Amino acid sequence: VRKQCQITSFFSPG
Amino acid sequence: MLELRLVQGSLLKKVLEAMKDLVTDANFDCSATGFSLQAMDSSHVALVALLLRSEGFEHYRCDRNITMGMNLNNVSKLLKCAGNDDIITIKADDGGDTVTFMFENPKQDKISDFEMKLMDLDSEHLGIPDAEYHAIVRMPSLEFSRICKDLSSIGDTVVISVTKEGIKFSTRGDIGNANIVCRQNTTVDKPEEATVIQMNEAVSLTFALRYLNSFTKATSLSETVTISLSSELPLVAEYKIADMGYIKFYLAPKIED
Repeated sequence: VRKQCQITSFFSPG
Repeated sequence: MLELRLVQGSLLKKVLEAMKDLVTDANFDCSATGFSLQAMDSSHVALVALLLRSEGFEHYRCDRNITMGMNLNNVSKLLKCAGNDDIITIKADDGGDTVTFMFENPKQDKISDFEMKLMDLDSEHLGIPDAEYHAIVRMPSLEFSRICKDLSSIGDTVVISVTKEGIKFSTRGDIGNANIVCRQNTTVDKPEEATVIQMNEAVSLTFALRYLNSFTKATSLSETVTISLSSELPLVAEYKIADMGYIKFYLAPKIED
C-alpha cells in the first residue's frame, strides 16, 4: 500500500 | 495603483483554465517582477506556481506590492467573457477591495469591464529551494497529456521511471497493466517535437494520475513540458509561457507505507 505524501512535507513556509 | 495591460489576453484565459480545477481560491501577488501566484490544492498534494513577468505586459504599473485574493472559478467565468483576441487590462487601487478586468476587442469598438470583489485569504507561501534533479525530461506537451489520459483509463497511479533507455510510464488496474516508454528523440523536424532526457541518476517514483491529468490542462500554453524528477522531491511539470514566464506544477509522490 502506498501513502500519498503532501507538498508540505517537502517545502516549508517562508 | 495597479494597471497591467496584456495584449495577448488569451494567455490569461488559458492560465486560468489550467489552474481552476486544481485550486479554488488563491492570492495573486503583484510586484515589480511580475504577476505571480503560488497555491496548493485543497489536499496539499499538488502546488501550482505561476509567473508572468512584468516585461511581458505592454503596460505594467505596480506602485507597491499588492496581494489580491480571488476565487479562480469566478476569475475564469469573467475571463470567458473576453474574446480570444481581446486585450486584457487588470486594474486595482492600493488598499481597495476590488479588482477590475477590462477587455478591448481588436477593432477597439467594444470595451467591457468587470469588477470583482477581492477575498481575504490566509496565504501559506512555501519556500521552494533550487534543487538538482536526478532526471529532467523535455517532451511534447500533447504527448504527455495523451499518456496521462490513456493510462488513467487503466489505473489510478503511474510509476514514472527514467533510465538511459528513456522515460517509462507504467500503471496497473483491474483489467491489466500498461507501460509506455518514450525514448530520447532529437532527430525531429522541429525542436518542440523532441524528447530530450537529461539523467544524472536513474529515478523511479509513483504519482496519482488524477493530478497529472489536471496539470495537462496547461497543454495549450506550451508545445513542450519539462518534467523534473528526484527521489526526495515532488515532481515538477513546467510549461513555459512564451516571452512571459511559466506555470509549474509540483506533485508529491506516493510512497511505500
